[in-house]
Amino acid sequence: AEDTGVRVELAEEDNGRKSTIALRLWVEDPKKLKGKPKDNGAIEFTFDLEKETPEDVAQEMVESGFFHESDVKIVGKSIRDRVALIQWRRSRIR
Amino acid sequence: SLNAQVVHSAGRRFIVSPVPESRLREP
Repeated sequence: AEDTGVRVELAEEDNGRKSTIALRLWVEDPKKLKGKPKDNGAIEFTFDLEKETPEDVAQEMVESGFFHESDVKIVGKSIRDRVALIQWRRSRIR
Repeated sequence: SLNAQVVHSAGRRFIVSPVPESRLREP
């Protein structure tokens, strides 16, 4: 996955069965972002693999003031990369 | 605003907590 400067990880162990997972996102390299992120903390959130898209979450984070509008794509991509990896691991385990 | 919670109008809860020291990249 491309190094976007935004790190996304599982916030808790993935049992491979629940459609909703917990993720944690934080900025590792602020220089990669166009806008100044609001916080330098880690943002934990739940994500429904079946019903939601990474872009939904990225837009909500912008609307909640965590990121500047100009960074919605890079935040969305960072989440998408991690979600794709989780889904790939699940398919491999199945 | 660390350890803060923000609930988006769509209902999603964002919980902000400090990034674990071990996860911060070396400058």
